Amino acid sequence: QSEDSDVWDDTALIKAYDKAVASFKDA
Amino acid sequence: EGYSPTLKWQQQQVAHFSAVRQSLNKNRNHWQSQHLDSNVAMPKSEDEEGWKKFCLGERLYSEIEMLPDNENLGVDYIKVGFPPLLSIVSRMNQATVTSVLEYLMSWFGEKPFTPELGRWLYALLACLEKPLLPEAHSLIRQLARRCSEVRLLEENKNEERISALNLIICLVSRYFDQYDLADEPS
Repeated sequence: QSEDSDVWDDTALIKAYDKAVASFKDA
Repeated sequence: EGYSPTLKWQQQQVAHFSAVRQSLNKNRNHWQSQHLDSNVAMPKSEDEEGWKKFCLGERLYSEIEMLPDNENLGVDYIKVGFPPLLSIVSRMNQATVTSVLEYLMSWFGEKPFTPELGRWLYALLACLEKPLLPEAHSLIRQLARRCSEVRLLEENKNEERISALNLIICLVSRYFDQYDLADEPS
């Protein structure tokens, strides 16, 4: 199911970037 | 000191980025077939200024203060720039990806690093095919060096900008095998 949600999320690249940037602060 | 990310964080970012690229390639046909809204007019590949406005928005491009948007009308992407949606980047062939990366690099060479720019640079790196074409190879090395320069000038280490610059340096150096540009693990 998560793969399907992958297909339908047009903003996946933006979310991936924002998550990666936020993860540095957490680290 | 204090800027350099840990090796563990860097390795995690490379793994996540690799998964993002795989998903992008797996679903590219789906997103290419998606209908784009009429207001999403992608510039021609050679239209450098058009792509800068498209990605960064009229507001940032012209550096003019514009009246705040009328909340009711929703986001005006012409003003704030179109985000790198999958339905947009999946329509860009390798020549266009490399050209837009070059245009945004020339912008970045003179202007501050912003979240809009960071998102597009990340998206374009995600679209770049390996093995890299010579001009793409040179562009991403230039990008990592410019990120390093800008990071050095950052006074506030806790800035989100530091995180974003670290991310791009990490991906260029460790995903695209430019290890001489990599941050030594802290």
